[in-house]
Amino acid sequence: CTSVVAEDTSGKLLHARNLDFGLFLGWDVKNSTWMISELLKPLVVNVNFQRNNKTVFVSTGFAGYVGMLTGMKPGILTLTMNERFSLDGGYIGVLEWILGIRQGAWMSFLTRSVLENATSYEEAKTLLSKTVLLAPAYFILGGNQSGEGCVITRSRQSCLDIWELDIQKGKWYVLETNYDHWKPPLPIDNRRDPAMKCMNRTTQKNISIATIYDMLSTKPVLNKLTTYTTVMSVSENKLEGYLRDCPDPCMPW
Amino acid sequence: QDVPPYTEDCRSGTYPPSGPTYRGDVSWYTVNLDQPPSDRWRKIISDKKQPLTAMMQHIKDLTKYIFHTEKLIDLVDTKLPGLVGKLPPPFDEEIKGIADESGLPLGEVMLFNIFYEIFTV
Repeated sequence: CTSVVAEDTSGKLLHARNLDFGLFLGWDVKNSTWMISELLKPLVVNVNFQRNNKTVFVSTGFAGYVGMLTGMKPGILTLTMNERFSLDGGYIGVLEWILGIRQGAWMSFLTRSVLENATSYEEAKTLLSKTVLLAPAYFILGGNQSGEGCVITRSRQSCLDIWELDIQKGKWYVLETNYDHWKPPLPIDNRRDPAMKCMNRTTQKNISIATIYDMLSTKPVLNKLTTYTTVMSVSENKLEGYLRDCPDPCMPW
Repeated sequence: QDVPPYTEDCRSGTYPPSGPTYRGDVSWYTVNLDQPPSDRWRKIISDKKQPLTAMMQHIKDLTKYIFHTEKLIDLVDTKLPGLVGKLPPPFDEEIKGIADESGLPLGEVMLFNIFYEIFTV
């Protein structure tokens, strides 16, 4: 996955992501595609969650999956999550949960609760950084004011880092794939550098939904695992989801 | 990560989406949070029953292929339903409603919803 929160020169925040999933879960030699990625694409839906006929939040997700991986609370915040790998992984959390040790939250239920109940960027940041989890994760959070964008790196028990926008220092975007931002990514899976190269070439002056979509359409940021691309603008109250394909030649991940 | 033609230089002009990397817009649905949790997903699931069943079947086939046994699937179908009630509300009832609407075993729908934690293996 690749998630990015960017601030343009007018202080408007944009949040976008590629949802990549299905690695090693079956390769279709004939079509040179990942089977699970292809089976997930027909399940992708945008959902408008309403209460009293008013929108509480909107999301892009998979039918049948009640947790949230991508969402926007109109006028307040945007949230995506990317998978984080750690030896102290979710399988330990699941075992503990099955054995009755139930302090930890299921990752996607936490994101759903944040989108449904949080009333501000700061409140969401606190919930996402302090709630004990069953699995490690990256939460990428955007707010509704200048400077409100961050990547929260989580282990199961604690928050390892919060990497924030810092416009004064020229940090006008934060971009997360699936590696701790202070460490180099796996050389055979370095989608970070190509993505940052395109963001830097775009420059803050030209960042927009269109140019962020360009970056997310550039191989290997777009790859065989990419099921959908979602772009969000909290100030324009816009969430757009698009199903993706990556015709050969294309990186498998 | 510069391995042309598998990687490429920064694209431009890809928006509005079109061409071979664009398969289509994602369709919109409404979920009414005033409804009982078990009824919220009925419309979506009745539309997506077939692809959801196909995806679950693939996971089962893959499990059989990797572990050479159906025991794991039996475990999911027989043991996980007893744990659905331990999930925090409203997710327990929403998952039951999805199983009911789709006709899929409750354990398998729960597995799909905790797949992130499981998959970190």
